[in-house]
Amino acid sequence: LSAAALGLGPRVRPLHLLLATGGGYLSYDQYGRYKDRQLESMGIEAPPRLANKTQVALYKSIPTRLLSRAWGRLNQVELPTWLRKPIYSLYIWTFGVNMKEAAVEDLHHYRNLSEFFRRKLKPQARPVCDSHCVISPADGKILHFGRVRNCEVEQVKGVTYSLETFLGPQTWAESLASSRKVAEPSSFQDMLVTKEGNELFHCVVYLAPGDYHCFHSPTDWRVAHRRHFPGSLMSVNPGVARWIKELFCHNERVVLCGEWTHGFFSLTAVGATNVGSIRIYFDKELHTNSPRYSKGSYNDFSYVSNGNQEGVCMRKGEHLGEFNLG
Amino acid sequence: STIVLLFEAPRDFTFSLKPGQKIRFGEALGTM
Repeated sequence: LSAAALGLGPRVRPLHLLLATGGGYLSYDQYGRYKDRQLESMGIEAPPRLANKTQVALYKSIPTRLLSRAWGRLNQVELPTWLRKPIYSLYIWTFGVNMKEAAVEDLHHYRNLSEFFRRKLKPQARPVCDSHCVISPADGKILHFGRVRNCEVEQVKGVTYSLETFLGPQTWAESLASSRKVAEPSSFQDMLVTKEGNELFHCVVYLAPGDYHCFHSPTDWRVAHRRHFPGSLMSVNPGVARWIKELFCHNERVVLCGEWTHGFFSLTAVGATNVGSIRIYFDKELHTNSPRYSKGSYNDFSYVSNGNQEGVCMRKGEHLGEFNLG
Repeated sequence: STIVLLFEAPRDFTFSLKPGQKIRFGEALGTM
């Protein structure tokens, strides 16, 4: 202690410490990737490299909701007309936006980046497939799809999340008209299936920053219930989805449940850091990414009331909602 | 942002997709 007090001891240099730990971590990470490549070259599929609990806790400790709201406020500032074209052009160039299909191509029309982000498409830009019963609700990339097995859903291949954690307890059934025709359910998954001979399917569509960010009804259905889960706002890009197990259960999301011709149907919009808030056009009560909600809770709203036993009937391709910056 | 669809359908429902493929709103996801 006396040596340190006299300045004779080794001095702690934060930059050196940071470089050493950062370099060590990167080397360790690169070694793991090298091992994965070796396995792949031998024809063995490498298991996904998942974040451990500490890494997830560290990521979740970042105030992503606060950052997202600040980002949203910043993007609501009206830009001077002369600045609009260079800023939006940079965004278009960075994220590969196709402005030819935007309803309004003139960049000066959008007062801020939020408005530009919510841009609509020309009516003929996206023909809705008539011959199939389920269509894509949005522009994006297919992360994963398939049957739900053992109450686990895959966000990407090999990385799963719990169906029950994702949807929450099944208390919306009273809002649905169809009566159960299957034997006594033994699991949460079975409780969702209402007709004999049916199975539960899922599909994940990732919307990249340059994509059209409104979403539409994927089929003809009746929306009976909405459940809003306030949560973290971690990135949902495919790399993070491969890294963090149960990512979609951690993040803020809005679950719409209802019925279609074959039974249960649900659409969930999952938020992310830069796209923190979700709007459902027919639901004026819904407010997402708001400081008044705490993580870990959920808020229910039933669209079925005494005056409206049907709920909200949506037609395939109809405008349903949108994601917003912040 | 991400959209997750979860739905009940007859066993013969098949997706006409490939993981990682680009898709546009309005395009078919699968068929029965």
